[in-house]
Amino acid sequence: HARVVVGVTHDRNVAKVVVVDVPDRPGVAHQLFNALAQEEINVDMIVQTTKAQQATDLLFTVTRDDLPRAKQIVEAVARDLGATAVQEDPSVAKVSIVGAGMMSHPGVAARMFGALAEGGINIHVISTSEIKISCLIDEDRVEEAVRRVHQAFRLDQLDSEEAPA
Amino acid sequence: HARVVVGVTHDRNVAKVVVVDVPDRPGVAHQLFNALAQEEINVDMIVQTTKAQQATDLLFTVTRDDLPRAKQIVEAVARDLGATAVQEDPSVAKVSIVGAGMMSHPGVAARMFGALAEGGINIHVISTSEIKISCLIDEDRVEEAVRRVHQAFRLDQLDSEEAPA
Ligand SMILES: C[C@@H](O)[C@H](N)C(=O)O
Ligand SMILES: C[C@@H](O)[C@H](N)C(=O)O
Repeated sequence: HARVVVGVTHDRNVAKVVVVDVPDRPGVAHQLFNALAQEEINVDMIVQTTKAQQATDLLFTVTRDDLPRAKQIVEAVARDLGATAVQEDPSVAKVSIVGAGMMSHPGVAARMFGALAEGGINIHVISTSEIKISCLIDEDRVEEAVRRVHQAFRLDQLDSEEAPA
Repeated sequence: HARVVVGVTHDRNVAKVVVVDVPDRPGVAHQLFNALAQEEINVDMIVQTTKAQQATDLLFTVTRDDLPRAKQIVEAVARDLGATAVQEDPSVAKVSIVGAGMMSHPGVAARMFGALAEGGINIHVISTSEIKISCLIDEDRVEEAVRRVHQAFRLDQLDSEEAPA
């Protein structure tokens, strides 16, 4: 059978920005990310959850070089929106598993999270798709994280009869 | 030049679950999603943000049929973790733009958010990757959302010299 998870990737050049307590109403996401796009800032991840309340947080990532400029841009929008704060964390890294149909296989995400948990590696951000499950962790744990996730999915083993071409 | 955004997809068979105020420490994500996997519940999206504090929320989606069972499973884990609550919303739908290299093009996400904003359509959840940008919205707005996003990216226009095969 074809492998569901085919590899582990990581990216150290990641900085996290959180705009805290933005009004949860139409137009807010557009206003924020349009401001960044106008300045040609490349945003990698955009992550937002909501629970039943008036405000929510908007999280995104940029490269470390772009962090000062991104923060300046969103602080202006945040003031306009009445957001509480803009937080930044330049010392995160992204570790991801890549594959196919991953979310159609119960347990794949849990296995990745378990590999990180075994190392006592805290997961700050999670974002998933069928072909990529990404976690932001502390950057000083990224090598260990890649190794543990690699092992958890047996990606270090040769299995010519199992792996697709 | 090749199109960056090639289509708009949607999924009505989506229910949102939020585990509110879980301890932000290693092992929590694994415990929750392992419990769901053990019961063979298919989880589609997993979304988590964090700001500087002790707890965070874990959001995921399942099919509407799986919602009662998923809720029951996570409520047990939530009690064990000391989480505040488990919220559910069966009346959401997912609308996504699909393409290639989307996050490498500043403005793509902003344009999608803008299309929804123009309709006064509130965005509850955002999750992105290079090939898919997904938003959860109210399910009664999904047809309009698809139409607006389609128009915003001119996907209704024939452009044989512009589109790749
Ligand atoms: C928070 C933000 O996503 C808002 N709900 C919007 O629709 O723009
Ligand atoms: C909240 C959850 O993701 C936790 N930080 C963990 O690592 O499991």
